[in-house]
Amino acid sequence: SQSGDATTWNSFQSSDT
Amino acid sequence: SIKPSSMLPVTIFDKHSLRVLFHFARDCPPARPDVLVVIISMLSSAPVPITNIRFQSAVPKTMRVKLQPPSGTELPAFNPILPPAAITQVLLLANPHKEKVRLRYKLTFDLGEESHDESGDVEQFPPPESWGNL
Repeated sequence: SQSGDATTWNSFQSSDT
Repeated sequence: SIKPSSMLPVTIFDKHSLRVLFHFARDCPPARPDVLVVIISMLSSAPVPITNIRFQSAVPKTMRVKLQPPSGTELPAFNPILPPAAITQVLLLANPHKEKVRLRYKLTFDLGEESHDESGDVEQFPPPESWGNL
């Protein structure tokens, strides 16, 4: 099983955010 | 005046006759050795126009990503006689802790009448310690 990915991510950005 | 590095571009998406490439700039922004400048190129070989093209990206919380406005949001139907059309968009990626970069993207576009919503991960980035003189 894939090791738990501890990475926490920012929200998606686009050029108008 | 962003100068591309000597590194080959990375194809991060290539489906439905739409290709998206990441070109890494040679230099970092002035006084920001922690920021990688990425030039995104979007090219179409579709027989119909591709419209409403929108690229979004997300990075881990220890990093930051900023997208500048793209040069356009649509690409004309491919015409072998005319020079290829491309959309370019600059992405700035801040990685102060010099970690291995992972980037998630969402790519939405309309191919003729069909709407597409694609996403993926990009891990092929130059090592952070080489940023600034790629």
